[in-house]
Amino acid sequence: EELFNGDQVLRVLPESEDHIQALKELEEDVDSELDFWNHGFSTERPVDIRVPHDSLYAFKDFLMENNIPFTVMINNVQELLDEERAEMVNNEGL
Amino acid sequence: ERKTKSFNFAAYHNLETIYAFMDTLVASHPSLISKVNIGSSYENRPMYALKFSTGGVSRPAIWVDAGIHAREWVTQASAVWIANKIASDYGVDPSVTSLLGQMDIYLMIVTNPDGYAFTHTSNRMWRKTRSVNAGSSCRGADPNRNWDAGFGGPGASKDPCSDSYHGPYANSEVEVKNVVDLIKGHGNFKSFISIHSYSQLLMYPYGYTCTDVPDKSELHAVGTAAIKELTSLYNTRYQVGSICKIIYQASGGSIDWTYNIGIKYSFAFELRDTGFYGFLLPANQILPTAEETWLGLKYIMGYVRDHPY
Repeated sequence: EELFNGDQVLRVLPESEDHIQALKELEEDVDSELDFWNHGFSTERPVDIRVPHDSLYAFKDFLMENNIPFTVMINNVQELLDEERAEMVNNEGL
Repeated sequence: ERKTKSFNFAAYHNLETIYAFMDTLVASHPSLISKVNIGSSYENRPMYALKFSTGGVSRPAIWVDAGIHAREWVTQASAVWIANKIASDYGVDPSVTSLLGQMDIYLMIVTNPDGYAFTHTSNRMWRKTRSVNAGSSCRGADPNRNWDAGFGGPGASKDPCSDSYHGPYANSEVEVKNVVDLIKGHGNFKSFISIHSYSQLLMYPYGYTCTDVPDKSELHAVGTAAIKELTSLYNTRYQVGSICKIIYQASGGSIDWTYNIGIKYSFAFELRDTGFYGFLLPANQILPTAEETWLGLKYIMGYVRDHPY
């Protein structure tokens, strides 16, 4: 089973066409291993991206270098998954 | 019926439990609901739609599907609740009773069963089908880029490793082909509604082009009114518009294909993400999500009933 320890979901807030273009290029680059949770980019809508732990610092640097605002939406994806799984196991027991 | 009443709708369930629930629901309402096997998935899992019908032959019908993107768990969970809601409201809610007096409803709770099973066993973040791609180690295609509507155009990837890979050709994914065959074979669907999550949107065609559909004004008005109903419950904010204009250009989508074959009332929901959880919406939000979605869905269904074409 694939684990997501240390993966974060960043909420990225593009503010310009340059930001949007940069995100589009990243989305098309499958090797980046970024997981876009919603698609389509505009300056009116945030983009949520799951970033593997190993890519986290590089991706945050990229965003900061390009002055693309972001916040951390989920700090550790695996923690949420563990909670979800525990709840399911409990429900199955019930 | 005892089992249906004790089913925990406020929890996420695996495929086997959902299929068992469907059997129980059918057994509890044998004169209203039947289980239609529309074919098998790539990994040979059966694909079922629940058919709600009070009789008649080739009645006009409404299609609702959930879970075509495997990881969007709140959609399958909401569809389970909605199935039970339709069954329990028939004969009680005049709107549902009247609807089923004139039309059939087909509800597909798990449209991508292989992907859904995979999210439970191997990768919670899996979105696509599980088909093998020749010449690639990456599996699956995005089943909502695989329909014969602008197939292979903008907003879909040619790369089998991408989450939005369109597949080798239109309808290459058997899960899509099975639905296409059912819709074509039936021939009298008046509405097609696909349920996704998240972002809180209600969309109508087109996605593969930013050109307006001829029925744009009506679809926008229906969508806006449906969202007014949906929002009335918990004030969840939705946007309404065409796929291309309110989110992005995306080719090969299901509702573009259904619209182009003449199913005017084609819509796609993107359900709620009220917290900062994305696809990991806590189970305690399943019921509120399903309840509010039902209000929007019921509005669209009632409108379709009252506006035959």
